[in-house]
Amino acid sequence: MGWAVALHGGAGVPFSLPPEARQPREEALRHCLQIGVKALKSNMSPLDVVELVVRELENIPHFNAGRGSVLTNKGTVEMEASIMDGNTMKCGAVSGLSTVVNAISLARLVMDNTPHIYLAFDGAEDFARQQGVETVDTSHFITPENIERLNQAKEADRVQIDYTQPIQNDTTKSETETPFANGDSQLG
Amino acid sequence: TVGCVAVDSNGNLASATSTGGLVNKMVGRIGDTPLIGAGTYANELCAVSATGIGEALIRGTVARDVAAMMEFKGLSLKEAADCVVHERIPKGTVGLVAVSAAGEVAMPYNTPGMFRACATEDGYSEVAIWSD
Repeated sequence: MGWAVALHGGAGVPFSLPPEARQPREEALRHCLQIGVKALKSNMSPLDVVELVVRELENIPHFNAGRGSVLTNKGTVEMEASIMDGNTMKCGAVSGLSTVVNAISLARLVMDNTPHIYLAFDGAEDFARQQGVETVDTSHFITPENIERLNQAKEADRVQIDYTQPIQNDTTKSETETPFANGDSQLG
Repeated sequence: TVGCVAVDSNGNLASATSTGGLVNKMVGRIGDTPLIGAGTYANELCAVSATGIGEALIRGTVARDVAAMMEFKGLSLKEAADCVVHERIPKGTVGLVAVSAAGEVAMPYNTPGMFRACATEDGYSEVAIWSD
């Protein structure tokens, strides 16, 4: 049947997402899709294509990854990523990144340049510096929007999943029953 | 969370997923995204990138299960992806994109919506959030 590419920017999108939040994300999806199509048409390998497209998605603040990453309960950033090649079954993964601009490219370097599959936290950050990937001060990822979202989640005393509306601490509600509300794509 | 899966005209497959985690998560909490077989998987049959409530995806080894259903039950990509998303994982917790070596695409989810897009060599393309 030929080549194919598919991408996502997070699940859980409520029907109430306002147009001013929806349109830039749809445009971003279209933009990233075109990058993937063009790369496949130029015979780039699927492994390079998926890394290229996810890097682009990481650099778009509308999605919960890279530039648009959400905050932990301590107000810090912990980014994670993984990549896998179907032919060789080789794979790479990273967790606990706080300064690396494109986590997916570091995961690719773990796959290509180490005998391991997964590096995390300080070890992953050290590896990033050894490999010379682009890093920035962690404050680059901590935006007023995300601080606001964290405060909302703290007030509701719950982990805010994607679009979950911050609610009062209701132990009877399961995460999946929580009503979705307007919000940005911050799905984990 | 963001992710991409791709297959070329020779049937070579790959998958990639990246995330910032969950708002207000505990420091040190790992989700499904970096776990091969939960948020990301690729073999000679298909490539899968998943998103959702990480704890549910880890318990359900979502990405690997799609490939396993194709491998061991002979399901098509769409049947395998739909089975995992709609029958195996709690409602409201998961979405995924997947492609097969034959160039098929599947993008099921069991949440209200999922930001998704796809294109195939025969000219089909889609950018969507909800379903009709």
